[in-house]
Amino acid sequence: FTAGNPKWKRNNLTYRILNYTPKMRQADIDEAIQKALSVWSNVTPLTFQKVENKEADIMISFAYRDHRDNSPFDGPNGQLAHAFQPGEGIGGDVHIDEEEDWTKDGIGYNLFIVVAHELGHSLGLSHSSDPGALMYPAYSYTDPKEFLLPQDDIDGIQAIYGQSNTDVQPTGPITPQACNPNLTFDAITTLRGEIIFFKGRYMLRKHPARVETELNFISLFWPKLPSGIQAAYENVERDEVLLFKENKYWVLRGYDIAPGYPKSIYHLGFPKTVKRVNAAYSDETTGKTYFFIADRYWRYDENKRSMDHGYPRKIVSDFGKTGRVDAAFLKDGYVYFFHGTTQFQFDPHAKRIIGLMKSISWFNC
Amino acid sequence: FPVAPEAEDEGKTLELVESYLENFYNLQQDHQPHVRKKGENHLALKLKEMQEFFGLQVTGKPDLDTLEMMKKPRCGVPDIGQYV
Repeated sequence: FTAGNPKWKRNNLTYRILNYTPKMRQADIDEAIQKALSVWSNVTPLTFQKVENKEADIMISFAYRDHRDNSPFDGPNGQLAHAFQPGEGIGGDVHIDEEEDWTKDGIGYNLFIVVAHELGHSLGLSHSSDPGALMYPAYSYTDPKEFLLPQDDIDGIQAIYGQSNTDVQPTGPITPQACNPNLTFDAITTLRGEIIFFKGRYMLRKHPARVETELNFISLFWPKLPSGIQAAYENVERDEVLLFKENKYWVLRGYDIAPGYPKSIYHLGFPKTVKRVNAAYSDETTGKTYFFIADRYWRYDENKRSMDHGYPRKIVSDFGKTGRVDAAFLKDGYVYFFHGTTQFQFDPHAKRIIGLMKSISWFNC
Repeated sequence: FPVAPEAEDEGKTLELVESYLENFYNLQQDHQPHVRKKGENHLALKLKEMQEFFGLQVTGKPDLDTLEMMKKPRCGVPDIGQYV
């Protein structure tokens, strides 16, 4: 919260767009700002009405270097924009640095994301230290089509203006904490000696030589990848990682998404009855990859590049564990299966489970 | 004499750190050199405040992770204090 707890005395606010940058189509700017306002009006009783030729509560403008508010901009990068807490005159206003590369997608700086953040200040919020929060000071790209206001920001703004008037209260994504014992995963893969744990729009990165676990947005490394990756595995031989979501998959070659992806999973030989993959791992010693879907699994031959005959089979028949698998990876000759907050260590030679751990056992908690 | 590259880098680093802390952590600009010593303690204090906010290792020194965070594009509103 901002010191002094400044807030608007009424809920129906006005805004005005004073000027436009030539770097984007005016319609795209209008749309980005409208969407940014709705981020906050969707979770509070606040409403925003656009006005044209008169003073508005929130005046939005593109500004250059020293624009006479005692906070000059600094040219490309660095400071992208700023906004003032609720109040008369300059209060609530949003200033956007004209010299930035403003866009409506992931190249340059996404105008929607930045304006949504600045409007948080216009409404009385300060910065959050939650790296996943919209009100985190540093810029990070999220596809506007996938954007969901994080719970940290919802809690903050509702503490000032109350909940929205809708019957169902909106909730938002919570930033994963590596040592939260309730942490579960969407997918896990090795990647050139590291282990990457996928969760929502985040990835936790564990390097064997580092104690800490690094938390990043997936989009920081791979802007083209969607959030909510459902399965992933590394083909060490080909130095590739395959990532699955719904009935599509992407190939990561080295550190880049290979061109021509996503492709359909049916290319790999799955029947059309399969709509998504829950988990996967690949064993480079045998060239076999195992795909887990519900309570069954398929085996794929990486050399022949086709599914083996006699599949699917029941997971419980060959892996000794019942129920579905959320995520799996192979490391140092053992397969680690994850289901909820439980992790099963499986010995493929002895063909049985030899260990049971917490899902977060890799994070030195 | 031409400044040795490392000394030049050090100067640039100090400049980056000071301007970041002035912009976002309310570091008072010290223009009187004789208060330099006090200024350095003050700077280390502010640096710790910034490292604390971002969940970095609180060293009071501009280590790599801290400098990397300072170079990230961001919002111009300070992380502490009012902005009016």
